[in-house]
Amino acid sequence: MNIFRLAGDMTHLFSVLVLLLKIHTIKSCAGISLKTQELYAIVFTTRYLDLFTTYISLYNTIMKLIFLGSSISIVWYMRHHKVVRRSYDKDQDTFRHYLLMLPCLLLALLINEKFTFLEVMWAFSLYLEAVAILPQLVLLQRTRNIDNLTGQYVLLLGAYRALYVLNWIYRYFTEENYVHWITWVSGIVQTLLYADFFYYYFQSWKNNVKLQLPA
Amino acid sequence: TKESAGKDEL
Repeated sequence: MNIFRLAGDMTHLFSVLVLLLKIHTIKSCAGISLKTQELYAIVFTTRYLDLFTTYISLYNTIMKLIFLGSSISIVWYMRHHKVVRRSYDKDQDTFRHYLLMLPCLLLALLINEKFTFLEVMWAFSLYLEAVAILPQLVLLQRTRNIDNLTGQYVLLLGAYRALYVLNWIYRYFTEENYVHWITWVSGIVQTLLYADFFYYYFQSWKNNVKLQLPA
Repeated sequence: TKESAGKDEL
């Protein structure tokens, strides 16, 4: 495993920890999109079906279980926890996320590495992950006051994606036969979606003002 | 293996 991959996984892990910290200690999910969290729960459930079929490493298995467990429990907290759910910005979080799933499924049926159930689900999870952040970005734009934890959560998620792109470049040059077009294209699309957010985040950080996205 | 390279990522 190279340093970019490890750093990518760690930023992903930190993003989840930041979100859990916000939910557990502050008992708030203000500014967090339930739609995006539901999409992530679906992304990890469909991608990690290979937990039952292929063993890669203990690290891999543990990380998969963490991402599965955390994404599902975050959805549960936002929907059912009696305190946390009250802070959910339901009226602002109106992205019709189910509409993203059908095109992703159709694309996965058409473009996959092999036409098997696991491979189609795997491709579906990559396409869906690429667009899963959209409801969150829309919600950020609508929320006038973005708190620090929410800003850091999205920043860490974006950093995780950018580090994965560096990891692919590194692997392409150091490993033989390492070519994964589906992962790369959907991963680059996903990273580009963060570009705008990065820009405003660093502007606000540089000028030492509160993060606000233009309407 | 070649086939599963890439599937080792999260």
